[in-house]
Amino acid sequence: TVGAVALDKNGNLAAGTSTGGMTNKKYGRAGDVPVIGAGTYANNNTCAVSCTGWGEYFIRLGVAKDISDLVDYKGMTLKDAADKVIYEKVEQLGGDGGLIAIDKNGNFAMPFNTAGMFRGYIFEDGRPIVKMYKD
Amino acid sequence: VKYGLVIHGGAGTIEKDKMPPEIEAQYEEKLNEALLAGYKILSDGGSSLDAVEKVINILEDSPLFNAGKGAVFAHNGINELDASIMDGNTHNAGAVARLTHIKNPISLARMVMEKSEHVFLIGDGAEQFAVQNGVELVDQNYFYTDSRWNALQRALKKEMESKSQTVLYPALSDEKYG
Repeated sequence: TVGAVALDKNGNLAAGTSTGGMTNKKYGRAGDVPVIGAGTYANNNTCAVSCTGWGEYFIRLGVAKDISDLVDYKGMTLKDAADKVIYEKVEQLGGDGGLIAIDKNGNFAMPFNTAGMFRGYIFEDGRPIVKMYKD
Repeated sequence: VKYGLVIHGGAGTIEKDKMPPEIEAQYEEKLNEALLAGYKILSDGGSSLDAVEKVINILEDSPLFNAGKGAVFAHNGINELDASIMDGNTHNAGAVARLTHIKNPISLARMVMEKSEHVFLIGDGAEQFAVQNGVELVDQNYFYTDSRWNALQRALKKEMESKSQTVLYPALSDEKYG
C-alpha cells in the first residue's frame, strides 16, 4: 500500500491511498483503502489521513475519520489522536499497521505498530526525510 | 504560509538486519523522488490534490511497493487494485476497487470524484467508466513481477500444508483473508 497526505499554500488538505491488497486474498475481499473514512480521509478543518495495514481492523474502527473526529470534537493534537488510534484502539483489537497524517497547521504524525513502515516527509525547506524502521 | 507533504509506502515486517543495503537504497531513492515531485507542485503553488496524485503515481509505477506495478497477487493469480482520494476542502471523495487493468488506480479514483456523481466504483464497472473517460486499459501482464508471483506460490504452498495439518488440528490455522 502507498499513500500521501498534503497541505498546500491555500490551506487545502488532501489524502490518497492506493494498494494491491493482500497476497492470496480470496472472495473479492476489499480492505480499508477504498473505504472513505477507514483508510483515507481529509477535512480542511482537521487533518488528512492515509492508512496502511490489516484493513479489516481499520474498517471496523473507521480509523482515518476517527482521528479527524478526535481532533475535531475532543480538541486533541494530531499526534495524540493518531497515537491513540494506532497504539490503543487498533492494537487492542489485534490489528497492525500504521498511518500518516497532516493537519491544517502543518503538524504531522506517522505512527505504526509493525516492525517498520516506509515513510517520509518534506516541508517548506525542501529537505526530504525518509525513514523505514522503528527509529 | 505552511505547506508540506507526508508519504508512506506500506507498513509491515521491515527490519534493518534483514534488508539488503542495495534494496534499502532503492526504497530510499524512490521515496525521495516522490517527495521531491510532490514538493515541486506544492512550492510552485499547486494543489494538495495534484501533489497527492503525483506522488502516488510515482509509487504506483515502482515495483517496490504493493500498488500499481508492484501489486501482489490474489488467490486466483490476478492482481486486484484499490484506491481512494479525498479533498479536504470540498469533502468530495472518489474510490475504486477490484481493478485489474488500470495502471494508476489513484488517478481513476480522482476521476470518479471529479467526473462522476458517485463516490465508489468497483470491478468491471469502474473500468468501463475509465474507458469512457479516456483511460487506456493495460494488459494484466503489466502488473507481473517475479517476487510477487513467488510470494503467492509460497502462500499457496503454506496454505496447502496448513490444510492437511488442520484436518487433525483445526486450531492451527489462523490465516484470515477478510
